[in-house]
Formats: sequence, C-alpha cells, structure tokens
Amino acid sequence: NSIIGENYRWPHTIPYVLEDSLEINAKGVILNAFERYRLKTCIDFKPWTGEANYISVIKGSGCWSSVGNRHVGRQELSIGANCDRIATVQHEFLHALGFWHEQSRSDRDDYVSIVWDRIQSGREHNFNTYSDQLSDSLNVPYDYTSVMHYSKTAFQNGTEPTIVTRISDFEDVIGQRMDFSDYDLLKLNRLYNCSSSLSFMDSCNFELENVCGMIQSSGDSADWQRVSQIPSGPDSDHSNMGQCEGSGFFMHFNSSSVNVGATAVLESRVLYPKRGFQCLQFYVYNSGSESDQLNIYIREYSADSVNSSLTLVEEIKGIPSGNWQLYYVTLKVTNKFRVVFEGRRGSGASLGGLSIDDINLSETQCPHHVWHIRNFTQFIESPNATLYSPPFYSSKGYAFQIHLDLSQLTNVGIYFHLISGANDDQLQWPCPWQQATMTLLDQNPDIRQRMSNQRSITTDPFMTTDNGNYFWDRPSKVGEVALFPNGTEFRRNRGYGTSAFITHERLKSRDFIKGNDVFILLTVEDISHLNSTQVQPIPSMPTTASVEDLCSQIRCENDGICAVRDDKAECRCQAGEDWWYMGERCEKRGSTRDTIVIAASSTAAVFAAMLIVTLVSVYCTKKKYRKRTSSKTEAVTLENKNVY
Amino acid sequence: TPDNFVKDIDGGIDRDIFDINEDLGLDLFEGDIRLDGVQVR
Repeated sequence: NSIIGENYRWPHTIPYVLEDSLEINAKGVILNAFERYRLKTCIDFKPWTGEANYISVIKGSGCWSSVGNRHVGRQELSIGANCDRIATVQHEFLHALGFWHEQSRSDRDDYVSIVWDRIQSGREHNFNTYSDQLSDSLNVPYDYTSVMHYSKTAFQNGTEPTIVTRISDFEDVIGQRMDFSDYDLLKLNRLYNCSSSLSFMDSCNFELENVCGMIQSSGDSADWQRVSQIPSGPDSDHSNMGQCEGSGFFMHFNSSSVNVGATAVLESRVLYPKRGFQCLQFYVYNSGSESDQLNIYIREYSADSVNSSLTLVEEIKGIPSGNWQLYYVTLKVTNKFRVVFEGRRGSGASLGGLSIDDINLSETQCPHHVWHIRNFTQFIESPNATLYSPPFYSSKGYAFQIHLDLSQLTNVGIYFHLISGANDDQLQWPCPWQQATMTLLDQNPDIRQRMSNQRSITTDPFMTTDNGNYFWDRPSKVGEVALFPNGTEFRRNRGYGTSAFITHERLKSRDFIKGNDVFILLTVEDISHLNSTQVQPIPSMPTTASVEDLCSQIRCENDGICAVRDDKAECRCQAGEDWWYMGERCEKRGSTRDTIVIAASSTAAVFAAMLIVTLVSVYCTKKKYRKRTSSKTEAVTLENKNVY
Repeated sequence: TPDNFVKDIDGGIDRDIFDINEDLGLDLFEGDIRLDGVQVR
C-alpha cells in the first residue's frame, strides 16, 4: 500500500548512483533489477547528472530504504552484504517509490491474523497498520503474493508463525522474493499513471482470432493456421496445455501437405523500437520432418517508411520432435520493423509440421544459454537427485556447468562450476569478475506476468580456498576429475552458489514446471567495468562569454568584484580583519567597532527604558496605596463616633 | 565428485531481508525502513 501524497513521488526516470562501497555482484544484480522495472513498469533509471534528488545505492549495514521521495537531495538505499538478490533490490526500490509493506494495509486483519505472543519482544510495532488516511491501497485487493509482504516467520521469537493467513492456501505463499506479483505491478502502474513500459514490445498466445495483428504473406506456398491440436502433435497448445476446454490455440504450418522447399510466412504487426536491441522468444513444436526448419527474418522499414529490407536473422534447424522447445533470438533493430516467421518444408517424410506459440518480444538482453530439463517430475520425486547441465561457454570463452541440487527436503540448491574447456590456454586465470546469472523460468505465456526466480554470483579472482589455492583458478589445476555422460573426462571446479535457490513448494507452483519441462536460463558476462567509479556529474560552469554579458549589467563599488552564481550576477565585496563592505553593490561599510557600539548602545537604551517603566510603576503603586490608607483612617474615625 | 564440493553463499539458511537486518542488530522501522528526522520526531 502506498504513502499518500504527491510530494512523495519520484519522476518516472529516477537518477541513481551506485556507490563504490557496493560489492561488484550487488552492482550487477541492481542493474538486472532495473531491467525488470523497465520491462514491467514505466519506471526507468539513469545515472545521476546533477538532478536535485537522486537515489544513492550504498553498501550499508543491511538492506533498507526510506519510503517515498524524501526530497533530501542524496537519498540513501542500502544493499549490504547478503542483500544482493534481485527481488530484495526490487523490494527496497518499491519502498523508495512510496510503498509500505503489504500487511500494514488498513484492512489487513480481514486477510491475515497476527499472533502477537509469537513476536519478538520489542518488535510488536513492526506489525502496526496504517489508516486509510495515510496509506492508499489503490483499489487493489489484498495481495498474499506481493513481494512487499512479510513471510510467516517475520520477527518470530520461536519457531511458530507470527502471521497466519485466513485462507490457508496462502500460508506458505506470503513472503515470496522472486519477482513483482501482478498486483504489485497494478499498484505501481496506477500510482505512477503508467500506460506503457520502456522495454516491453509484444506478447502473443494466439487465444484471440485476430492473432495479435499478425498477417499472412501472399508470396508463399501455404498459410499458417490457427488450431487447437494436431493429430501428429501437439495435442494441445503451450499457453494452456489443454487445461481449458474450448480454448488453447497455436499457429501451425502443415508441412505434410506441401512439397519440399515450400514455405509459409507469418509476419508480425509493425513494431517501433526504442532501445535498439531486442530479444524474441517463442515455443516451437516439430511434428513434421526432421529437416523442416523455421527461419526468422526482420523486415525493417527505411526512413521513408515505403521501402523495406528483409534480413535473415536465424535459421532454426534440427528441431527435436515430441515436445515444445523454447528458442531465443537476439535482434538489433533500430527502425520500425516486423518479425517474420517462415516455415520451410525440408526433405524426408512429414506427418505434421511446425507449430509456434507464446511469442514474446522485448527490448531486453536474451539469456546466453538455456538448460532444458525434460521429464522434470521424475527428478523431484527421486531422492538424492542432483542434476548437472551440459557444458556451456561464456562469451569470454570460459567453460562452465550448472548443478541443481534437488536432494534437500525444503530447498533447491543451484551452483555454478567452472570446468576445463577448449579455450583455457588463452584465458585469464584466476577467472576475474564474471557474473553468472541463473534464472528458473516461470513459463507464463506473457513475459510481463512471469515471476522467474533468479540468483547471481560473481567470480572473485582473489578468493582462496582453505588449502591456499585460488577458488577460480584453472580447472586443470584446482578442479576434480569428472565424466560427461558419454564417458569423456574433464575437470570440474568447486561449485559456487546457494542451497536456498527456491523452495520445493514454490518450484511446483506457477508455471515453473510446464508440460514436465523446466528451463534454466543462463548468462555469464564480464562485469569488471563495474569495479570503476560511476562518473559523477560536473557542476555546469558558466562560460567566459556569459559571465561578461551578465556582469556588464552591474557595477560593484568600493573595489567589489562581479561573479556569476546560479545564472545571476552578484558583487563579491572586499573585507579586512575587522571591516567589510556589504550591500548589493558593496555600497555600505560595516566594522567590528560599529557592531560593538550598536550592541552597547542598544543595551543602554533598553536599560534606560526599563528603568523608566520601573520608576513609573513604583510611583503609581505608591500613589494608589496612599489613597487607600487615608480612606481607611476616615472610616475608622466614623465607626468610633458611631459607637460613642 | 565429493558431495561437499560446493561453496554455499547462504550458509544453508534461507534468510529474508528482515532476518539479515535482525542478525546485524538493526532495529529499523518495520524491519527495513529508514525514517528521517521528521518521521522519528
């Protein structure tokens, strides 16, 4: 729920500084968190260039932030040790954007019950609520899945939960730290009046008959058809996996009905890039020939918008058959364009064709590699399950492997291993500042609704092991012998990662496992440039010409000098040990002696005035008492006469 | 490879933001909110 008050809002593009104190891994994680804001909201971030207010991200003690824009100039937000998780960064920045925790909503007691005697002594105030005069829930229901919700064990004094959800299904849902929930985004976008985002371009699951504005080409031999199932496969779409009767569609190119070399072309609507780099992702099912292929083109329009050029970007061949495959295609388009999907009949027998579904296009970086784990449920049901990925190469040439540990009772672990590779002789050892980002993909058809789980680690070339070796040294030097499934021997370094990647319960939720498939997205990139200081803005200095123009309009007296400050000419006046000139044109003189004289005479004047007031008061009071005394004496005399 | 051939950066414990701050002895408002002077007063 948000803090009420327009003054607490940041501009849509928030200036930031990543301070030198931050760990290098944290810097990379923070930049990844910014990308999530750019994809799903209208909030953007830019390096500070001198704006009045900005967020300074520091490595303080712990993870914390202020709520809202406090207009203090440099506003700190701390990502300390162990806070370098993407959802933690997203959480703290949501505070900065003006959000309190979800369970502090005014209506929270309708949805959760706080167990007060299980809360640590002195921490009860952390469970206060805000009235609806102070906080606004933006007309959105209570959100158990919010990234801003406490977990059930928050501030517990023992082992029992401090927060119990009134709907028991959400008992272990609260406290998720994977990504923004749908309602988090709804509230943020309402608070900041977002109508679009910087990075999102298009998403299509083919559920509507207009097929997202995609058009069939006329220069091909066949058409793509919108269908819900194909006898030779797939028997359902990828979006719904056949769970919704009467819905669930995808596009299919029937290669069995055309000759070898025949094509079917499907083009997207016209798209307008903002950032100049894009990631296209989609699912493909092959039920045709082994040599059927899917070609991806870009039709880019020139400035006059009449002519276009068609460029082949990717040929997808040898598509495995039998289940949906996920593909990523990197694009670098700067002018308005269409994405073109061309299905091409290959040689060999075909009983079906190519199907595509769940297309997403965004101006983000594609992952470098995808680890597709088939028949995943057999692994989570078997004890002591440990999975190793195929070997991959990073963009710098380092060979690596990912290790997924499913053997623990509650949590799933994930680790990054350097392994011996073909380029090792040419590489720098120990491996310096390569950040490995491992993402468990939430396979929601719409990229904006995915709550993927992500962790990052960075290789530190100075890190040593107990026996004095460098942790990230060459695998042939410090690694252990291991075998690939085909029996090939290689060296594997010690793994570096976390035993708490995700809980088994969350892994089975949402669409992490879809069609018995799991996808782990991998990116390993050089972040050594983040070791250097972020360039600080230089205050803008007026040019010589502009100084002369402004100073020609003012004449300083008594040897005063004209200077320009904040685009305004002003006189800097002469001053000595006990004297000075002042005034707009240095026309007045002041001195310490004058100050003493003024102070002394003021004191004397006040004293004299108070003395006069005192004397007058005494005189008047005396007079009053004299009158009273004489009237009392007469009364006594009269009384005496009366008695006698 | 040996079972313990990994370095676990979380030390076997899944700690949330508030656990991290509590372990550091911080007593921030609602666990992770820093108040400015006006709010404290």
